[in-house]
Amino acid sequence: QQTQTTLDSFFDST
Amino acid sequence: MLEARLQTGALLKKVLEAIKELITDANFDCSDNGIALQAMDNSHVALVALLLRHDGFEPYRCDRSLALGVNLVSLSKVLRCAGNDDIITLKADDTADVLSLTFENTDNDRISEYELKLMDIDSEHLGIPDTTYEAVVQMSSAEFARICKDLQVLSDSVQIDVTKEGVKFGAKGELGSGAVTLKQNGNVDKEEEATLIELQQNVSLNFSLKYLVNFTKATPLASRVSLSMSSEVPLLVEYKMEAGYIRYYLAPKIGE
Repeated sequence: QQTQTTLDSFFDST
Repeated sequence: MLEARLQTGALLKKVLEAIKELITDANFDCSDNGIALQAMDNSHVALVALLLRHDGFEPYRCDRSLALGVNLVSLSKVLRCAGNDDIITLKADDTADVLSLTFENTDNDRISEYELKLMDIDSEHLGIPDTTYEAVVQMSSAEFARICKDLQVLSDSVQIDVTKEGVKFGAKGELGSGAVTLKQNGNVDKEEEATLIELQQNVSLNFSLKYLVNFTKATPLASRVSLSMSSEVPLLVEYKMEAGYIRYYLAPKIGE
């Protein structure tokens, strides 16, 4: 089963 | 204050159609550069980044940077009151508790004025790192929309494989499987329909079709779309407009 990742780990909060 | 007059009001209507299902509230960040918006969907799987450059408006005036917090469903309802050929002017004061919209028809004998209440939105800005993508596919936006819609019949995800020969979109589900391959064909007569691939390395990534179908609501904004991919980083789907762009980022699906 594939898991949907989120963007949080890719983009930094500024 | 902000004053931005858009000769082709239909553009703004199309932009709203392209983002309103993905995000509900967002800040329109107005500066002398133009009007920008960046927002993630509720589940943090997708992000929309929009830019309408100042040179797309005539005139465009923004003395001080302003963040206009807008409920996008409400704005799109108000924009439905504008005719497709209307000229749209957006105005807001520095205190910015309302956004004024004026719609003028081309004969300039019907002028309608609306005010939309603004809201305070605490949005976190994300730093999107500059990425050199392993594969960039440029293709017809209508073709991309068709492929996403067709494959959604079979599955809720699509596997995108890019090689120097072409790009393959494949889906597997309970009722069976399907795949569409577009060969790289840079020398076709119709430039708008060409599929062009810039490749550093083959990629194979999986994405949710629900989101991709949602992104294709931007199809009326541009005849071309580009898909930029690298292993294990978000997909960038970009529609370029004459004076700006709409970019969507989508987190990949991983694992077996």
